[in-house]
Amino acid sequence: SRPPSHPRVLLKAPTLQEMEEMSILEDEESP
Amino acid sequence: RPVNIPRREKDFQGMLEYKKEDELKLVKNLILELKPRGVAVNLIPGLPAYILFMCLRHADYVNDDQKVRTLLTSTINSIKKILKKRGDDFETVSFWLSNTCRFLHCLKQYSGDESFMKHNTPKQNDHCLSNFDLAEYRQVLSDLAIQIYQQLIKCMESILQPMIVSGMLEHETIQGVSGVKPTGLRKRTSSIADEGTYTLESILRQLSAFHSTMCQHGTDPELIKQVVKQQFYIIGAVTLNNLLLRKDMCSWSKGMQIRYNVSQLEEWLRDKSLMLCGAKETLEPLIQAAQLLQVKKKTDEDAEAICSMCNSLSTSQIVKVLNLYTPVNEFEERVSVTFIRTIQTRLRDRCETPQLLMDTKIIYPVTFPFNPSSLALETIQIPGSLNLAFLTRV
Repeated sequence: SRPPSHPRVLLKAPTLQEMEEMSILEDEESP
Repeated sequence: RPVNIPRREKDFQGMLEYKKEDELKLVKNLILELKPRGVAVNLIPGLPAYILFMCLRHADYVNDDQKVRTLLTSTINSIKKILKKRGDDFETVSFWLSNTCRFLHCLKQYSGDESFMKHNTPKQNDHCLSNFDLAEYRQVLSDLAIQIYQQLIKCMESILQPMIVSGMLEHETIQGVSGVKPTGLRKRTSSIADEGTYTLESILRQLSAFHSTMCQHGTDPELIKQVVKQQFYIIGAVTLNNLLLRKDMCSWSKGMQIRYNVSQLEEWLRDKSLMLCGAKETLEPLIQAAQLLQVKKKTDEDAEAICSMCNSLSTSQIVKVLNLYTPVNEFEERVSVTFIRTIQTRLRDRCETPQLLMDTKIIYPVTFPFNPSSLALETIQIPGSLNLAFLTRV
C-alpha cells in the first residue's frame, strides 16, 4: 500500500457508552 | 498436484484479510476466550493488538468504512466485556491494558500524521492507513485505556491492602530494638497468628509479581512507572493512617522499623531502575512520621527542627503522633503538653487542610505517552494456538 494522494475521511466515532448499545456481542447476563 | 510454496515475508504488506461474517469469531478467539495465563504467555508482547490492527488495515485498504467501524466497535466492546467478567484478575487486566495501549499506539504510528511518524522506517510509512482518519476512535480508545488503568489500580489495591499494616507496621524484622513492648500495651498478634501474617518480604514479593507480569505483557515503561507510583502511594497512605490511629505503633522502635522498611522499598525501586518515577516521594509523609518518632521532642530548638522537617505532614498529623507517642523504656519520656502547644503555635499560620487521615482512594491522573514500535508488521506470524486460521496474510 502507498500513502494516499487523497485526504483521509474522518470516521465519526460514537462514545464508549453508545458503542456498548450497538454491540453485536451476545450478553451472557440476558436470558 | 499443486505445490504449496510459502510466500516470502517481503511479499507481505502487513495486513490480515477477513470476511465480515468472521468478525465475531475473530474477537471471540482473540479477546473473549484468550487466556493470558495459558496461550498468551508465549506470544510476542502486544500480539493481539498487532493482529487487530493488521485486520483494521485491510478494512481500510479495501475502503470499507462499515467494516472499519464494526471491527473497532467489536474490539472495544469485547475488551470491556472480558474486563467485566475477569476484572478482578490482575493478569487479565494488565494484559488488556498493555494491548489497548499498543493498539492505540498503532493507530497513531500508522495514522499518516507526521507528528507520529518520526521514528518510522520507510516501510512503516508505506503501511499507514490509506483511506480513513481514526482520530475520534483514538480518543475512545484512550478513554477505554483510562478505565482499564483504574480497574488495574483497584485490582492491585485489593491484593496489596491486606498486607500493608501487617508488613509495614506490625511485623518486626530488626533484632534487638523492639524486644521491649511499650509499657501497658498488649501485643496484638499471637504466635499462632504470626504464621499467617504478612511481612515486608510478602509486600516486596507481591510488588515484584505485579512488575514482572506487566513487563511480560509488554506494558509501556512509562505506564509501569505510573502504576508503581500509585502502589507506593497506597502503601504509604495506609501505613501512615494506621500509625495515626494506633498508640502501639507510635514508639521510637517502630520509627526505626518503619525507616528500615522504607529503605527496603527504596532498594526495590533501585533494583527495578524505578528511582525516578516519583514513587519514593509519595512515601515522604510516612518517612517524616517515622523521623518524628525518633527525634528529640523537648526543647524549643527541637520544636523548630520538627516544624521544618515535617513539611509533608499536616499540623493535626504532627500533633496526633506527638500525643500518641509512647516511651518504650525508662530513658524516654512522653511528650509534654507544653511542647505540643509550642508546635501548634509555630504551625498556626500554615495554609493547609485540617485533614488527619490520608485519602487512600486517590488515583493520580494517568497518561499514555506515545510509544511507537519498531516491529515490522509484514513479519508478524500468527501462532496456530490462537485459532485464527480464517485470517489471510496479505
